[in-house]
Amino acid sequence: LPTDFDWRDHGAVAPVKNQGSCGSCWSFSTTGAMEGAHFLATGKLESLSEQQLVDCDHEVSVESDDLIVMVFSCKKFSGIVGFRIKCDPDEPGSCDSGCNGGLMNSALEYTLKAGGLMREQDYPYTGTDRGTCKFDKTKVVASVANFSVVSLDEDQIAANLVKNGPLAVAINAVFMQTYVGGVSCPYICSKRLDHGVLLVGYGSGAYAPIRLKEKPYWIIKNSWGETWGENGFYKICRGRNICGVDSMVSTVAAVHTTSQ
Amino acid sequence: AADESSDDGDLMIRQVVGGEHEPNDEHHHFRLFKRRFGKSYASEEEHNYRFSVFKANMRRASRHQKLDPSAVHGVTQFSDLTPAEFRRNHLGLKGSLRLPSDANKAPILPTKD
Repeated sequence: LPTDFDWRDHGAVAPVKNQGSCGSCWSFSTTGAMEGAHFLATGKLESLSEQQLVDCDHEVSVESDDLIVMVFSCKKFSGIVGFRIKCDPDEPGSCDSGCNGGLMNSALEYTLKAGGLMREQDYPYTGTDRGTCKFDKTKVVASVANFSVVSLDEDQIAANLVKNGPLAVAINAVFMQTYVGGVSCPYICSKRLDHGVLLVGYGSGAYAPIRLKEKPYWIIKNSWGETWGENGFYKICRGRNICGVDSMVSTVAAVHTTSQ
Repeated sequence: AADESSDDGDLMIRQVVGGEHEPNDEHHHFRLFKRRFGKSYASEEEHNYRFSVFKANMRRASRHQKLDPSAVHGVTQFSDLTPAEFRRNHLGLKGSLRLPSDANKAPILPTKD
């Protein structure tokens, strides 16, 4: 593995986008991974549509163990019936649901089933989830070949990043609300995952004045515009699953698709 | 601890964390924040509320700075949002998520040589 690696230097990372006031980070993380995979498959960088995911993806985002329990009684019978829900759009938390959140893995599952993603310019981002699905299969430009989950091992994460392109990752974003720059390496940080971002590279060392040592770090692309962080990017230190950044890592491979 | 630069006509805000602030400083920082991020509020009541949130976030940034000394924490475009508003409007990963147990696992790659 190289000591430093950054997919931005290889042309696999589209410009930083802005999700606005909409909980759609999961869709940006997913398109970022797809853009990188598509670049590796075709040599072309295409900006892909988050709005397609926001409007059209209602895949199950959790393996739901929720039980709907119905109690019934009548003169002759009484009892309890339970059944599991899969994807009920009216049930909070069971599906990818636009500005109310989602999960990158289920968005990749949707992308695989739907046939792929359209270009950003053909299905532009609006920052709301009140529209209907306007997916046009004839305008698909990038398709999923397969996707998988990377183990909680930083060398494996780095190896998958270098081999397969930028990775969709989840993180706890509590320190990101006030982050301006530098390498974030908090002494304590919850591992409760609440934000989807894109891992695009890593560095071998950046000076940490208090700890008096060089600290390796991940380079993360966010979706809060270029005015946030370091031109839209975030650096977080490697080594101990800080803020849960190693916990949920997805890699995707794309196939070349010619739009008609 | 705040500074404006207009070299290229662009307003810059330096960090405002790490020290005790006079009330006038806080007003000044809030003004700079509103100008930089184009913020405006519908009523005086809303403005005052957002100012109180801004002050709380400056204290929070200061705490983050102590907990995370190798990064720089301070004013961002989210400085007038409560943590709950920030989570609701700018995050979006399902809180109760679990990956399916049958999710494909990536093959182990060689990492030596």
